[in-house]
Amino acid sequence: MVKVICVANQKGGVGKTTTAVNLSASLAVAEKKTLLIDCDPQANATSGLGVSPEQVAKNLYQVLIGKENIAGIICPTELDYLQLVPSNQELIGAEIELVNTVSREIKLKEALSSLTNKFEYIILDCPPSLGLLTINALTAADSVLIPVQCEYYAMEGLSQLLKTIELVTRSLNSALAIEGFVLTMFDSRNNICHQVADEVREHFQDKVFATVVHRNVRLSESPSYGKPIVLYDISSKGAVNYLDLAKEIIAQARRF
Amino acid sequence: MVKVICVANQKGGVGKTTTAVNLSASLAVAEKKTLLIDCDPQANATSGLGVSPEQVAKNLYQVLIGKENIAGIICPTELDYLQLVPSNQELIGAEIELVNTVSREIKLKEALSSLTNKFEYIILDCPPSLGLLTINALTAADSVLIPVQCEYYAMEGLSQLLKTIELVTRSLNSALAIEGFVLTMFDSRNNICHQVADEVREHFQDKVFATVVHRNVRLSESPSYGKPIVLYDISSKGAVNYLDLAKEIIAQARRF
Ligand SMILES: Nc1ncnc2c1ncn2[C@@H]1O[C@H](COP(=O)(O)OP(=O)(O)OP(=O)(O)O)[C@@H](O)[C@H]1O
Ligand SMILES: Nc1ncnc2c1ncn2[C@@H]1O[C@H](COP(=O)(O)OP(=O)(O)OP(=O)(O)O)[C@@H](O)[C@H]1O
Ligand SMILES: [Mg+2]
Ligand SMILES: [Mg+2]
Repeated sequence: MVKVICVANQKGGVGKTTTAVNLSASLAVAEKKTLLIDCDPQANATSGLGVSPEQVAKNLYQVLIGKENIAGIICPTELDYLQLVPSNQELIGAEIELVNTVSREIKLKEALSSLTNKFEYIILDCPPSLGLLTINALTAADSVLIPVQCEYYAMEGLSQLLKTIELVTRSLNSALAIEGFVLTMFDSRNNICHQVADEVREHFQDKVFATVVHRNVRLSESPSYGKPIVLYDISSKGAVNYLDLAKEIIAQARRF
Repeated sequence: MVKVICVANQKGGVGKTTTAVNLSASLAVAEKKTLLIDCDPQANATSGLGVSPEQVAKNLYQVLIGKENIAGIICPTELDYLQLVPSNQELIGAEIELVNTVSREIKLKEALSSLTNKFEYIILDCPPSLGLLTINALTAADSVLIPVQCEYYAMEGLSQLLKTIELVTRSLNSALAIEGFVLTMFDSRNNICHQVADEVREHFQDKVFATVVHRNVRLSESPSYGKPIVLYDISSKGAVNYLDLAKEIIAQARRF
């Protein structure tokens, strides 16, 4: 039984890709068969796992416009239990080309239906917008994981994101649940971080993961080596945080 | 003679809003009549200047769909020489509603034509995408200012941004120039920052501003007080950096 988790937040730079890549890698370390799908034309999740977006022959774009079967474009990664559906700049075209297509919001959901027995987790990395790519990901997902950067502007966007999730739940995917909110780039020396963390916990109570991802320079270095943090520096705070997050997700999956 | 500068980069969280708000405020401190236009439905530039997006009666959305004249929705700010065209979540509707409209890319340019004698600088804050709102801003602008966060993922997106700028220059706005690249969130203790800074300077040479905006916690605190850095903490490194950037822009305007 596969669990599809969409990592989304239209606020930019809050740690969506860092969370999608490192949660996927941590699930793979726990020997859960995991597929990471890069739904962002920026293709940061692709390069974060060491795959060069320019050299990829086929990517998610060809799948969404119906030219390729998703199983045919899956790439291996350095971790045995982790595979990747890459993206590249062509994916920008999908937003424009799908606009006037029938059932444009369920293209990804349809593509994933052929994969359900192959993986235990499918993680979707979204771009910083609430356009068609993010809507496709929310429609294909069982739940949505929301990274919240511990900064003032990041708090403001949450109400819009929750409205969009509600809209998708009402009209496109009634089963969509909130997996949880994960606080990212937490710096304990910084007042704002404590204020934002307190406010998020007050608002969202038990929906906030116990694991807090601390600001950790090793997390921002690892993508330049094309490696998730568990392969780049397993002893770093960042690796510990994302392994803990994976443990929480696995424990939570048992309860759903 | 007005100079319209668009602050754009589709990579999320690189400091677009922080740059747009604080550059505008710094130009106002130098007694240049400045208008900041918030082209992002997240409305961070609006709240960053102390205006509540929910309480704004009219915003850029009404202007782009032709319901309001831009001069009629301009708000004052705490700085005499700085005014604001606010945004709010309704602006998300503009991307969808304008898709099938004739001359959808020049709506903002048309709206600005009635303002040219009122301001010396008009600064446009863009959302983290290359959709219709950013295209409108690039088409209305004389030049584009590109914040580059000193992080690995931020480097990767630059080629896509430059392609889009070239596309706009070729088909929508032949006068569009690059104002420059400004390095943001620079932390001298962090190797990645030095690597990215060296690479950006090697690639873009004299197009990179001498001013580097350092990571400074006061910059991330000031939006929660609805104040630009010059009003929140004039003695901070962040305030000095943005005042320096404004000086470079003013000096450069004389050369163009
Ligand atoms: N906990 C952390 N500590 C230090 N740096 C981090 C952390 N999390 C993310 N980063 C860095 O911050 C930047 C933004 O993170 P990331 O790219 O993952 O955000 P995003 O939400 O995916 O951005 P976008 O909105 O562009 O998709 C990246 O350069 C990343 O390396
Ligand atoms: N030099 C800096 N030092 C410290 N924090 C900063 C700095 N510049 C920006 N920030 C903080 O980093 C976060 C991202 O910056 P900002 O929101 O300006 O980026 P953006 O590019 O406008 O994001 P988006 O892509 O969502 O529009 C904000 O919380 C901001 O307060
Ligand atoms: Mg990302
Ligand atoms: Mg912004």
